[in-house]
Amino acid sequence: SPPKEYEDEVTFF
Amino acid sequence: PGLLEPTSTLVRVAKSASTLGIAIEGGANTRQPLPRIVTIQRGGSAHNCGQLKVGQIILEVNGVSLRGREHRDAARLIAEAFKTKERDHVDFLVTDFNVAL
Repeated sequence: SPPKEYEDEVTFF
Repeated sequence: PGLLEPTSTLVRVAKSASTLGIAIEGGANTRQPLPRIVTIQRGGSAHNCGQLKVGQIILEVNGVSLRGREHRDAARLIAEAFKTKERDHVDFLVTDFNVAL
């Protein structure tokens, strides 16, 4: 499964 | 390749405000392999445009595919597309269907 650090990543522009 | 994405829509967002005004989640190697719009901020360029919606999946930015790009890479492309002075707009190819094509 993917690394946890990527799972909830959200970027605002 | 277009035949695989019959529901995709090209949305041109004019840089009408100082911010793009969207938030995205996901990227390659996550459960959401293509970036998904999670927020559209009132007063931002995307909101002013009126054609982007929360939940849409971004397939391309200015003709560049986001397939296979991890979150930070996709985010960098979007940020640079908004920042560049070469264009007064950003073209998004989006789909309402959450499919990993």
